[in-house]
Amino acid sequence: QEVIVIQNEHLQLTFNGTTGLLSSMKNLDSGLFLPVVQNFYWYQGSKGNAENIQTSGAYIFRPNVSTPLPISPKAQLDVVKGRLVEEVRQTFSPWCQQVVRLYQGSRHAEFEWHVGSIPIVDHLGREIITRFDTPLRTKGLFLTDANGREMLTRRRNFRPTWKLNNSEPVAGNYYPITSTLAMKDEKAQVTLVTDRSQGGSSMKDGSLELMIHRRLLFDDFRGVGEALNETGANGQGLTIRGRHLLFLAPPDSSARLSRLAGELQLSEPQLVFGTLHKKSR
Amino acid sequence: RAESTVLRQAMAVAQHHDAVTGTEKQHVANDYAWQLSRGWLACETVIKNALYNLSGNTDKLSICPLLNISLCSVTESEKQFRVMLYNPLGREIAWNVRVPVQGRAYTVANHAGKPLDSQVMPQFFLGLYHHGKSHKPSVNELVFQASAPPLGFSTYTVTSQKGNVARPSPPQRVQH
Repeated sequence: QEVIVIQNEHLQLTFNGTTGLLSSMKNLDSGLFLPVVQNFYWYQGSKGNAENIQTSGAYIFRPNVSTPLPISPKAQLDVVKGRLVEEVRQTFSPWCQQVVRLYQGSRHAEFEWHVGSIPIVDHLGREIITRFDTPLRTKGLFLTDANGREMLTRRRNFRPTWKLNNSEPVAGNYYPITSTLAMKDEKAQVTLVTDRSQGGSSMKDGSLELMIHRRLLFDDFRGVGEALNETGANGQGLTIRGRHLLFLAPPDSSARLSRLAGELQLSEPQLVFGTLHKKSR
Repeated sequence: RAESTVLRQAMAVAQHHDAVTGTEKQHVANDYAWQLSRGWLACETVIKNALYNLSGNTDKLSICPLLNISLCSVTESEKQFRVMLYNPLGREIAWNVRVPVQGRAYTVANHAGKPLDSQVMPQFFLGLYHHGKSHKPSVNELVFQASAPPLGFSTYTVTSQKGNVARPSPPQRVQH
């Protein structure tokens, strides 16, 4: 199919049938429509260069170029639709998969991603990001939360209290995201809610990115004395599964939606399962 | 033994900046994980005791710590089970419950016996836990929309429908 659509009462997501990537999002309540392309990319961790021997490691994020490479330009698709949830399942590579879901009644799209073990057979350190690209005119501004409380406005290559000489074009624009990363123009706001603390940025207007996994092969000389190359019991690199919530709404109503959803992400209900004893059965 | 002190102490240790930022050596990371895991296990008993007291039921209660990667021996093996949702927030919540199951059709009812809408779908991520060997997922996921009162709990009963074929879990999945 050329176009694949999933929707609930509040949102509609469209996927490009050729690339398998998300192509647009529509808020059915407000009528807001926004082209959105989402994909996974990787920055190659620096091994140090003639200019600076600093490597990318546990303390230091230093990619060797400013442009991340896509893990795959296309995703293989599988679509499941039912009464309670409609979902698109994307396979980008054997170690990178994602499900995009719309639950009945939900005002956000859920992106559940599964990344790892990051391959290192080519001896390259990889720092994996998810990126959402839109045509929003954000004028170099984006918003990050301050430990889940106040939302702070950030401006690319700028600090409010001193003149910044940014020698690291990517890392110098990364900020801690405890729960929320957002961008907006006059009409629309795109908000991403995380399920854990991550690093994130807006490297160009209309774009949001979050770092979701890293596997690096060199120590960064800051004290840890080891490369950030954590392995599980099977000796392979770690596999990580997580969740992002994506909101598209007018700027005036965005905060209320994302704040309540973020609270629920942080304090999700505890599930306990009961099996009947033979007597009571 | 039911106690929350073990987890409290593990959390205190994990306030060290190395644990917060992930800048510790690997063997220290392993120790942080071990301490948190011990603390969590001790707290499971606290939670279960509290729910026994609050609900007054005689079910054998279990917590599935690997539910985040769709593994839960109770829901995968039992033809009938209860799901209790404890809500730690001070407002009523709606939550989409997703549990791994072997069968293809289930009935879900709330505490009053009223049936709810539910959906069974094949699991997607399952193949990735087989050390890179791709295989067709054999286990499904049951989805239903639950709600829970502020700082309280709700209970749902899930029953496998007749003719629902249940298959045992592959042993390597359980081990993993």
